[in-house]
Amino acid sequence: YSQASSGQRVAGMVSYLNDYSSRQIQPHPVAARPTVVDINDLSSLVEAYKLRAARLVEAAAKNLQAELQRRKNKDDAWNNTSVDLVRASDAHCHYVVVKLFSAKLSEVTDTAVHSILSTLALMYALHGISKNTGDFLQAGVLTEPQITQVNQRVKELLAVIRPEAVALVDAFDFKDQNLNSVLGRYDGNVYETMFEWAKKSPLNKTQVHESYYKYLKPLQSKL
Amino acid sequence: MNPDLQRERETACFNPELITNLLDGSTERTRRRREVEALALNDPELAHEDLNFLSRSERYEVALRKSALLFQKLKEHGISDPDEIYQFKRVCSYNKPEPLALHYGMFTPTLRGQCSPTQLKKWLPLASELQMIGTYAQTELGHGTHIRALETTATYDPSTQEFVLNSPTVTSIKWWPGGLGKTSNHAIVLAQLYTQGQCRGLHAFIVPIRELGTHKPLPGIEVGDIGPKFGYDEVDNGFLKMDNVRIPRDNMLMKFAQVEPDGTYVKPPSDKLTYGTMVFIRSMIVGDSAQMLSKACTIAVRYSAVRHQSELRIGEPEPQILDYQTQQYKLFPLLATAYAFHFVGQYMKQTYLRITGDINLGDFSELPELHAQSAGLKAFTTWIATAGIEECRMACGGHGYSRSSGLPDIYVTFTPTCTYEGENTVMMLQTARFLVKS
Repeated sequence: YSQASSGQRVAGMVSYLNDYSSRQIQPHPVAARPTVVDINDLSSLVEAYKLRAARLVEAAAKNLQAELQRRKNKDDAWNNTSVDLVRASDAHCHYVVVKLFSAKLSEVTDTAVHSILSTLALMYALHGISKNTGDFLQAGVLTEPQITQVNQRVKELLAVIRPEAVALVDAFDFKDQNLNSVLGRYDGNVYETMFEWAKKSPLNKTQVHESYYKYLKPLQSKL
Repeated sequence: MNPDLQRERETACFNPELITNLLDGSTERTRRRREVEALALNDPELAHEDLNFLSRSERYEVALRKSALLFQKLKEHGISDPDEIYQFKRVCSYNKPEPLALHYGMFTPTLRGQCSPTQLKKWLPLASELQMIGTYAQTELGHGTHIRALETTATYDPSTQEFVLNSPTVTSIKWWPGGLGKTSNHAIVLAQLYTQGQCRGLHAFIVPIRELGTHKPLPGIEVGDIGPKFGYDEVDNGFLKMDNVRIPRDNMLMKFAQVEPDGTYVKPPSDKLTYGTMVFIRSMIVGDSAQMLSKACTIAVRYSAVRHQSELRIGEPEPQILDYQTQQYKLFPLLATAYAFHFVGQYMKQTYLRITGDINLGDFSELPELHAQSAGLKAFTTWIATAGIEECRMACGGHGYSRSSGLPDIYVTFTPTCTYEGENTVMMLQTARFLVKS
């Protein structure tokens, strides 16, 4: 942020700070910036995450600066801004994840696979917005009516994913021995296996456990 | 086959095999992974043992027996590619960590990454043949992620050309490394280097801790198991206290920084290089987050298709719980997250390999970003995956509480990633430092 806001170019996953800092010097107030996010368009959502990350990095950096001016001690200023800094890092990582998921879709050639993975990517991005609405509203990236649409769209996507859910987990291709779960067995024979498993408990080695004779029986005989 | 699961599979609109290929990287990689997994699955010696009903000591013993067997099997099958070793091991270990995990996961990679060519020639064959069994001892009883505060000292004595290692305080006792308690005979110890009267910061040293042949602790070494934990029953996470332990000058890992025989110190090109193994592990943990969350999702989604409960429409039979919107809302965002993390894991691995390749050619320009990105994504993905595994467990109702569901084991095995290789909040602050500097 410091480099980008002083006009130096930064590269890699933080290059969005170049765009953001140059945007900041344009003479357009934030409130006048048109909201262009299409909640059904993944690339538009990637942009929304980018703006949120940039906004939170900027906010953390400015808060740090303000603390520095007030306290004049770098370490105390850092500690007093650390909650904001963690939020900024979290938003940055969230942006990276959405961006990489979206980018991966370009490698998928099969139409049906592309369709279901796009749905999952959309679900990931929209669900993230619905859990962090304050950030997106505060950054002026999304409006309140759009947040309502996002919440509605998440529910619609649940129904789209429902018939594909088992096949989607099958695609992870875990062998039963690797999963080591009675509930997650590929053949679904859950209850029979669970009953057999329970019988193996060491407490079931004898019909009457020895501790009955040690503690319960003497107690009962005294009462 | 359960009829519900069968129907679900028959009505899906896509071919899961194509997604499996995408997750593996290619059709060929899927074929090879299955081939490697089949070697383990079809081997009766590696057959499943249910550890749930054993004591901790028995679990350690069974795990060590399996680790030793695994080592032989890997040799027999000529499996040496790190990805294939991982594939083979994960089928054998059933979601459980193993006593030799750090030997393969950190000790050997540190040797590869931080030894000079001469040291590598000397140590690597011994480590590969399991003559040296090693672990990675960085964390101390009183100090964790803030490594500048670590207290263990390594003082160079030019008269004997040795380093003298000490744990000067109780808080400096090395604490937690997997395999340190009972399994390892060597440890890579991170200690503050003192030479020519000055502290030169944290450096890595190979310290023999047990005598070859007898496996008895060496003089000046106090070593043992740290006791029962939240999970990791199979692993002997250990403590290590050193009292004037002398090691030859050659036992400092000298690829980047060096101490010459007269004690002259040669600085590394970047301070961050000392923590290269941590960066490697953090990068790999991102992929592990995907693996573990995927396992939890697989269990919860399949079970939600099998389980029938309550009444959706009056008078109709109990529906599959996967038909409830609330169940879908619990599981499908996590399923999407698992996929997202798979792709981020692939990216992180590729980025790590690309940038370490550049570093080996002398280009350190992208090291700060790798450091920041691996720290942040490790924290981001492990926090979410841990919470997600627990959400999956609770989505399985009362049966998620049973050890037979596999979910408690996945949780306790995975949740330490939020604190090891860098506590997550501290990791996020490291990323923040980079973001603010950028």
